[in-house]
Amino acid sequence: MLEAKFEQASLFKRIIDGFKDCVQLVNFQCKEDGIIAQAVDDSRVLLVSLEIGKDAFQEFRCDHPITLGMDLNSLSKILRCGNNTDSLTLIADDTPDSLLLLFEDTKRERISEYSLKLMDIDADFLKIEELQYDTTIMMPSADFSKTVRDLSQLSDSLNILVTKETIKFVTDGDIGSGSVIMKPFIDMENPDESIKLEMEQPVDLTFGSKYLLDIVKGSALSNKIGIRLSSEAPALFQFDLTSGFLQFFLAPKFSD
Amino acid sequence: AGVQTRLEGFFKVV
Repeated sequence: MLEAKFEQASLFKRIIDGFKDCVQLVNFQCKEDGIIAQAVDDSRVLLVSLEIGKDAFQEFRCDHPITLGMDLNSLSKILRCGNNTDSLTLIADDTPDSLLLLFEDTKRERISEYSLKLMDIDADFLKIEELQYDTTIMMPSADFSKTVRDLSQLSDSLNILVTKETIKFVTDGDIGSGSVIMKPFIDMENPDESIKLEMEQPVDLTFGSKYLLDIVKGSALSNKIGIRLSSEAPALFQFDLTSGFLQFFLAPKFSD
Repeated sequence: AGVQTRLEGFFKVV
């Protein structure tokens, strides 16, 4: 039996909103220590990996491992029915064909109950080994989101160049070109506003704008984004939860 | 610009 209670439904809503536009059918694997999910977009370029640790829940109980195959469009419809400040409990039995979602507004003694039909989803699982990265950036997710949204208007590709002291985002399209240059700095008063850069090797990588636009939808989950880049592997974009994370692995574009 | 690579080129499918 699974009984997983979020103190506020808004957390689960923000998690699902963070990746529902790039993948639709997702297996959520529930175990005693939390819920994990992995899914690849239809073009096989972007991989989403989610981990919600049990400490992210107000209450969590999962006696036997179970897999919940869900259509995120359907799940979103139900999540919109609850208020952000309601608590949300996910309930499923050991061999479930539906998931019960229970929204509770304790102040007003109002309970809403929805049942979502589950699906058998035949999905490949990609084994992600611990990768070596050339560069790690930690920056405000809002800054990254704005940069991606601004520059993506000009081209379907976005170039990220990192040297010792500089992070440069560059785009070059039919209507013109643009670049945003950032330098690492520490904001003592607002640590989340800091930009940190650890560089082993300089990188010069190109990514599809449409995928980066999908990734920045995770920004509602965290004030910060971790970006790990390597010339030899997909880039990793990570939003941390209080316990767990939402990760996006994005395969780069290479020159002809 | 550039050729889009796929994840399978980097990760193992299990």
